[in-house]
Amino acid sequence: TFPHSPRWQKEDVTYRILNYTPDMLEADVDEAIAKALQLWSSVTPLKFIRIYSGQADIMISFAAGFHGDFYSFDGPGGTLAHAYAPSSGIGGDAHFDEDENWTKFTTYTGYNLFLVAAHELGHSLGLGHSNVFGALMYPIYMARDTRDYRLHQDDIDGIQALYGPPRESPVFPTRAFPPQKPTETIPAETPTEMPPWEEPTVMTPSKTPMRPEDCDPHLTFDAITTLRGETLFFKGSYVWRKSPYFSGIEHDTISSFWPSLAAGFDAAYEVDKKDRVLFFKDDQYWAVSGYSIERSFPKPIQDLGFPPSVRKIDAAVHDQNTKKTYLFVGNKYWSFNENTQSMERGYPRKIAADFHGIGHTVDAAFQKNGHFYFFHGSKQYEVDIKNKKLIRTKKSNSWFNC
Amino acid sequence: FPVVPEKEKEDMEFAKKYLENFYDFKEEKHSLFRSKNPNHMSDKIREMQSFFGLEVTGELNHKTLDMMKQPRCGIPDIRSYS
Repeated sequence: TFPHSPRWQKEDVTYRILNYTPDMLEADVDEAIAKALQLWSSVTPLKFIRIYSGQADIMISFAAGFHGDFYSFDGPGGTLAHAYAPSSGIGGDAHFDEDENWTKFTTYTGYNLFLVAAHELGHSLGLGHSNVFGALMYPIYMARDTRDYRLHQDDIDGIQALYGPPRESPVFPTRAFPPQKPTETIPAETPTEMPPWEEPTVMTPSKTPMRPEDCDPHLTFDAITTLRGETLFFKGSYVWRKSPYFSGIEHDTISSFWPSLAAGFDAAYEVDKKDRVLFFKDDQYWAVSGYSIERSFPKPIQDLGFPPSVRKIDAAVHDQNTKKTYLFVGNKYWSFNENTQSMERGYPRKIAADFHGIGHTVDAAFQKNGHFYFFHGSKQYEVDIKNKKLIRTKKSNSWFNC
Repeated sequence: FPVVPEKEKEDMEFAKKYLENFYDFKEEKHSLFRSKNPNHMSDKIREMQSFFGLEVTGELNHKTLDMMKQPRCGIPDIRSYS
């Protein structure tokens, strides 16, 4: 929070959108702001009432360069927006740098207004910055998939420290709401037309198994992939993230990167030249580019050329040199040509026939520094990509400096 | 690769501005009171590195500068916001 933890001393907070950016439809700006506010109203007793004239608690505007306060904007990039802690006058107001390209979707050429607004409105309600990577109140913009976007637990802890939990604490996911009519309040309670209750496997932490210890000798992995130079190890909803830039291992959850993807991948691989990672779960697969999930996914794995009898795959690994991707199912594997986007003839073949020393199923696989790494249970097998010869075996979690 | 000298100067100015904006760094030559600690700026760099979980060296290294150049919110990261 800010010094002395300023907060609104009431539950009905008004907001007003003073002007618009030409980058987006006005209705899309309205929706982005309302959706951002709903993030906070869904975890607190707060209600946000939009007014169209006069002084609101939170005045929202777009401006470029010097715009009348002590914090002039700096042109494209750099500072994207700022907002003031709760108090009278400028307190609570949120300003967005008009020199940025504001977008409704998560793109690489612009900044998602919903994400930035949600962060700035956190300030408008009294939250300071958080150094928890992945938290909404982390000061650096991170492009994310905003479908089914949920607050990080750190954000929820912060805002509830100021305002407490919602009156009726919803225990199931809130649905992205439709645009509101003027002067209609945004209810903190959940709309009645919610789907019949289903127990979410991810939403209630008490149901999620604990993350295994890094150096647990029995640690196994569902899937492993590289991603822009990093290596991500998946198990259930958890991700172990190894970066060449940081010495430690970072622990995240799949939902903190891709909120709309279910936990428990079967396989994953990166086609680095296309900045694309494919995730497989059961008979479907998704393509992501960074945080963005490509449209028209998920797709059935049969689209890749598997016969109908294959209902899921065990592991996948892409060979950057030959542009072929090996997909493992049971004791066999297929070879998919990324250039022609088609399965190679003559497959499936027996894994053991081509990869000496690998006489069992493969749980997960990735490639690095000219080697394939095949994981089976708590063991991994380092294989020379060129001659497919086994070099040595190691513990599955040897990458975690155990 | 080693950085070109004028680029270094530019980077240093950028870093100073960043630390002024977000870490309450005040450049010595303007303040009436000399700070007891001659390494004032590297203290602020350390604070910023610690906040972002970077290796805390107090030096304006490549990774620190990279982090400073990320698009971000204009509110300072440490408490002395007024």
